[in-house]
Amino acid sequence: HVIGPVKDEL
Amino acid sequence: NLFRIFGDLSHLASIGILLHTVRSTQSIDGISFKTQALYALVFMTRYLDLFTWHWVSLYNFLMKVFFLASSVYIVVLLQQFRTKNPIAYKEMVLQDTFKIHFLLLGSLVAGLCFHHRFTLLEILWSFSVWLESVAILPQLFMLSKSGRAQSLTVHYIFALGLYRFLYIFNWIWRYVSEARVDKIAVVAGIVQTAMYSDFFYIYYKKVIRGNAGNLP
Repeated sequence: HVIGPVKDEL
Repeated sequence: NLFRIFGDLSHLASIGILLHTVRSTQSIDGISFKTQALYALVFMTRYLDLFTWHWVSLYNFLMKVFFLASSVYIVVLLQQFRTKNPIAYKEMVLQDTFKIHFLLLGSLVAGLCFHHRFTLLEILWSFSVWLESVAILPQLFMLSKSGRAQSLTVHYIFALGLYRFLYIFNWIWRYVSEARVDKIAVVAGIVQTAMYSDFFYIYYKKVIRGNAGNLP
């Protein structure tokens, strides 16, 4: 799994 | 996914409930100015990427602009009561006694300790995520002190809590379907939902089962 920012969320 | 869309819609609804009620009843009874000011700060520090031309989608862009604008608008609207209805404003200030500098300082420390990269934008983003998780505390504190809640604050807090609750399912969904997870957002999101859990229980007792119980 990729652990990292999910910046497409609000 | 559906959890995220309904989460965002629930967030929109909470702002809609607040704005509609304040504007139509001309009353700010039970609203914490501090919580609203913290939310404005949350969106101001989180959506700075609007100015870095980091394009995600039209939906994302419009929602960010809306949350930013509406949170600032609510603060301005509440400030107008200072001259429009000084008695109501004074009553709000007297009840709104939560010490928010602890929240600000705690979020700043958390932002400095946990972030994706050591850049100003990333630290402010992390600060905003931590601050959002605790920003409702002045409102909950005010509610517990006064022991009475206008339907406005009750529905407002419920919609806001539902938004965070649905986001947790959204992260589980994304973890499974996209194999992606944002640790900071998930931990802060769980903290935030925990803040509401007591309130949810009261809401369930009071609103859903129709009992007149005490507030959190």
